[in-house]
Amino acid sequence: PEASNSHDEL
Amino acid sequence: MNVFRLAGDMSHLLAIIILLLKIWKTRSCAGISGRSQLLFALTYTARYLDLVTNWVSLYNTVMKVFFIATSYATIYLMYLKFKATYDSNHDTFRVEFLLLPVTILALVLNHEFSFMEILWTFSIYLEAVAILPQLFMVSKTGEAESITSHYLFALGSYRLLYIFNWIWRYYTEEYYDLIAIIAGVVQTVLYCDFFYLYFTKVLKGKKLQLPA
Repeated sequence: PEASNSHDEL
Repeated sequence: MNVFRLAGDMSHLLAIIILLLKIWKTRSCAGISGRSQLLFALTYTARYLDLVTNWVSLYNTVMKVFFIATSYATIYLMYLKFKATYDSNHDTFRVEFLLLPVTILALVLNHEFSFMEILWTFSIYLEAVAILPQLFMVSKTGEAESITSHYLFALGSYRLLYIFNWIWRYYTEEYYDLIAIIAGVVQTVLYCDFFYLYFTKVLKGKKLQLPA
């Protein structure tokens, strides 16, 4: 799935 | 989390520590672009505002606080404490030529037209080009101290390692974020000639000399 808008990367 | 992303974050951490140590130990920020440091502080401020809105993990929060704190500490050291050693004559890259296109691109090309998402997108695009004033300054002065070269190597490696992280995540989690990936590739490509000089010169004990 394309990235959700919660970004878990720095 | 995977080994590439962890290595990338550690490389990023190392770069910042190298820079702070260089400025603190030599009590000088000669050869360092204050403009790039300002762009980095803006990048992390825009990207890590979600510190207050959503919790990812302790690691994520600790690293965000560290990156924001150290980016402002670097600016304090450069523009206040060791201001006399700041080489403003060679740090002349027109950052407005970066900020304007990045802002427009973030407004046009994003995942969602919301405040936080546009700030995140702005920070991703800005980080990709934030090193340009520094690389420009090195080309203008024609050389860089070895410690500055190590700083740039660690900083350039961080996003290169993130590219491996994105490949890994694509094949293991079917996760991908094209905005981060494309910006990360651009960011890494900008370091290519520096990486070449680093491996062919600095690692052989020579000074980083750019053909003036």
